[in-house]
Amino acid sequence: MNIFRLIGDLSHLAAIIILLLKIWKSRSCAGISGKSQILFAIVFTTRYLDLLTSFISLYNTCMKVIYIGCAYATVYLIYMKFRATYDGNHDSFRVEFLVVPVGGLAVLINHDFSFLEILWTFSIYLESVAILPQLFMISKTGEAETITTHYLFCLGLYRALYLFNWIWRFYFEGFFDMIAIVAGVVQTVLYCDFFYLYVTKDGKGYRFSI
Amino acid sequence: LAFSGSKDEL
Repeated sequence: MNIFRLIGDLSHLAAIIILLLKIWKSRSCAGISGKSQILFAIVFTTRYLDLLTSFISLYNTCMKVIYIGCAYATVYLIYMKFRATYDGNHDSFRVEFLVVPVGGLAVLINHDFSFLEILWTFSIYLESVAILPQLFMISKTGEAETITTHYLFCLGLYRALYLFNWIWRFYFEGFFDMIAIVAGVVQTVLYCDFFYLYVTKDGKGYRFSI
Repeated sequence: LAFSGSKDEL
């Protein structure tokens, strides 16, 4: 554990909680892509199956359980409790174009051809592109609420901090995981355009194009 | 290349 990793995890947690609170307080999921949230629920589920097979640390277990719980709670709020406010017409990204190639890639390029390892690899690849339906939705409607931009900023910051974490681990532990690093770079790059707008517009809600 | 090495990460 290093400072980049810790702040990254907390940033990730902040993003998840910001989104949950936004939906809960406003009683609305307008402007939020349910598809991205389903993809994140799939990401956490397929990655954290090792909860059942191995114990790493109390921190690790707690965070995994919280992430999975929050992901399903978010999906529940969007598709069940507040589904009347869900803007399905604008959430039109074809997720099969992500899930199918990512699944194929996970089978082809992985550390070990075993069930759990392929699911873990699938989750890493899927996470790197899971935000695309959300970004697509914002580009389609041309606007995002301020709170939604804070959510996206925290989510992007999390993966950017993980890049520094991997640089740290490479230098001080001689450790690197090429699958995680390449996917992490791809994921971070997807946020770059958004980061630029977020900083230059001072995080205000804005009309937004990609 | 470390196998399954980043499983301690989230």
